[in-house]
Amino acid sequence: MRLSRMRLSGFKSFVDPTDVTFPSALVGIVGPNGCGKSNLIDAVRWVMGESSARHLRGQAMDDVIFSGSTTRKPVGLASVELLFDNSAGRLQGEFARQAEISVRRVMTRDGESKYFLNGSRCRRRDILDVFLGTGLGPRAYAIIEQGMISRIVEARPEELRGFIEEAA
Amino acid sequence: MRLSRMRLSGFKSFVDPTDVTFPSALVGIVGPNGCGKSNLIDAVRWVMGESSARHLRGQAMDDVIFSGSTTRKPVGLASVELLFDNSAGRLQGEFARQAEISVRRVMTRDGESKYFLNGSRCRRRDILDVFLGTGLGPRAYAIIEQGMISRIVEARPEELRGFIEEAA
Amino acid sequence: TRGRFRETFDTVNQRFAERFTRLFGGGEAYLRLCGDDLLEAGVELMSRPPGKRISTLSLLSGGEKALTAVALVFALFSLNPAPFCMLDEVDAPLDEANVGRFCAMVADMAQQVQFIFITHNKATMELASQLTGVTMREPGVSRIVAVDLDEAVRLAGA
Amino acid sequence: TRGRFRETFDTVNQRFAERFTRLFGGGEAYLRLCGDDLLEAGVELMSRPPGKRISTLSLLSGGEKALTAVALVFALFSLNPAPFCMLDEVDAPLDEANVGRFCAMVADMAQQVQFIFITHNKATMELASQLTGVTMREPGVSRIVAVDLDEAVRLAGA
Ligand SMILES: Nc1ncnc2c1ncn2[C@@H]1O[C@H](COP(=O)(O)OP(=O)(O)OP(=O)(O)O)[C@@H](O)[C@H]1O
Ligand SMILES: Nc1ncnc2c1ncn2[C@@H]1O[C@H](COP(=O)(O)OP(=O)(O)OP(=O)(O)O)[C@@H](O)[C@H]1O
Ligand SMILES: [Mg+2]
Ligand SMILES: [Mg+2]
Repeated sequence: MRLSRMRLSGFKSFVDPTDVTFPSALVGIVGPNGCGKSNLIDAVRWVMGESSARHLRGQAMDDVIFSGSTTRKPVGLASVELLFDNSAGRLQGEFARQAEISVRRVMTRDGESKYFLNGSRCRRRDILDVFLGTGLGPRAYAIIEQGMISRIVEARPEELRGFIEEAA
Repeated sequence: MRLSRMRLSGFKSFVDPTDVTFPSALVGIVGPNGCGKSNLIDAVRWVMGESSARHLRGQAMDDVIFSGSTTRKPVGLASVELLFDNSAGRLQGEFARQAEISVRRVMTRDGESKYFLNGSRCRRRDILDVFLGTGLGPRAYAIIEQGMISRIVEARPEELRGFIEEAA
Repeated sequence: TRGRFRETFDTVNQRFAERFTRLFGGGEAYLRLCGDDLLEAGVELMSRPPGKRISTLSLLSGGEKALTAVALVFALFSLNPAPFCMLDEVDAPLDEANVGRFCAMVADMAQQVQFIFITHNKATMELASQLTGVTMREPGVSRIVAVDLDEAVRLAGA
Repeated sequence: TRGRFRETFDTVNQRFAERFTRLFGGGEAYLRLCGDDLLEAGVELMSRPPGKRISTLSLLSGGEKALTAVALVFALFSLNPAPFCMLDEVDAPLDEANVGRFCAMVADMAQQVQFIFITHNKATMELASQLTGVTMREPGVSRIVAVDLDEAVRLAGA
């Protein structure tokens, strides 16, 4: 179930509607410090149901909504849509026969999130269920953020045990 | 009080007697991963009286003695000598008029350290006294090791306060 | 449960050891249980880069520590392999030789897994089939731009 | 004592702010006391890179966090300036533009302070008046070798 495309709008530094495509099995993302690369990683985590602001480098959940710059005012809404290519038919359940799956999350300043599966409103747990058994849970090792490596290097024995238990 | 030269023997990966010179105000140290660059930083810290194995990346104080490789047996003694150029006369006290100051530390497997100032045996606290008022204490910001920057980045407010208090 | 953790631990240990040796081009490593109680014991990384003696992670160099952690991360990933994997600058502390072996492992895993990797490293950029540039010409506003290898190197300030 | 900490805090704050702006080529930063009790209050870094909004350190990028920390380290160093300063790979997460400003600050400070810096970065190597190479041809055994810039780049696997 490859990633094929992501659309962001109002999410962190991606204030304008932006398309990112992932057309191959080896996609490199480059750019200078602070230009928004890690924000793309946060976006994938967020749209798949991340509920802890700390795991998105924020202190409150609405820290992901574009908060303005010297040339732009803040906005009131963040939206991220992720399109998966399911032509290999890896998903279970009702989506097993769909060639493309779209997952979307929208959040407003009051902190309220709405989730959509293939355009239809659903609950957060429906999003999590879609990914059950695919190795893409909230604490899976599919997303290795900047600083994860140092966290493993600095981990005390009980913390390292925790990492192993999480992966099981 | 510039560093002019360092001699290591049996210290971490510098098993053979090795000279490192510092002839200018901008000295760059380069090399591949694991070749021994950070070990040079540990050596300076160690010879100036570091008494915590953790601050030398070890678990016991004798972790700094060369412990062998696939081609070499372990040795029983580590020695580091540091030569300072004091021609600017920055030091106080009995060494104020010396143009060159030598500080040396030797440690054996039993964990016992011997200290030498200009070749004469002295106590660890004599070494510390030499550097008093020069900004070179055990917790000064003269040595910024690999990982120090991340420690500051990850510091909680009470820890960051601690960093400031230490520097005062 | 004890049995379940033991099973996971043994699997991770074997896969970690195998990936370590591939990433370092030699040497060996293993996970060590600190204590007898399988429900409580912590885990420690024991690591021996090629030519050196086995030791705990702390005495190793910055790059060696990072590469050892990458071996563990890939082993943990393999327990429950997702269809894609995103890596944010994991190659940052690695020198040329280590980056080369890291890229070889990713290229190999990419036969089953889609990799999306952020990097400042030119060699890792060469691994990509496609390079996506992120820019911030207008302050605070990110944009996406397709780039080739030369443009990528310039853009990243690598 | 309260008075002593207040004095130190204010001095560090002013020097940190000045170094931040020089390292980022703009923007501003300051230290914030979390709480009213001067004997207990924690300290937080508030940072605004050029063109962006002020925020706590956590929302910033990896490179921006590192550069902010470098500004603080240099400010702390200046409280009690030693005759030499050793830097171990502090430039690792920085892109070309940030490394350039970092090197400019080090070159400037080098008029009073001797800098010994470990680096994998070619631009930082160019700052050096002298380059010392460390090699491990025999496994586990370190040796020192004098190198010029080209040899340094090759040796470091930069
Ligand atoms: N809610 C928000 N609104 C506006 N800007 C934001 C928001 N959240 C984060 N940012 C900005 O995004 C930038 C961080 O981007 P990101 O972490 O993606 O950088 P990066 O490209 O990964 O850089 P590096 O190479 O240094 O890791 C920061 O400068 C931060 O100010
Ligand atoms: N007591 C010891 N005896 C022998 N070797 C040791 C000893 N202590 C540390 N080492 C070795 O020194 C090496 C670490 O060297 P160091 O940290 O200086 O590397 P480095 O050049 O800074 O690399 P990097 O660029 O990855 O940071 C390790 O491989 C470790 O095995
Ligand atoms: Mg980043
Ligand atoms: Mg090092």
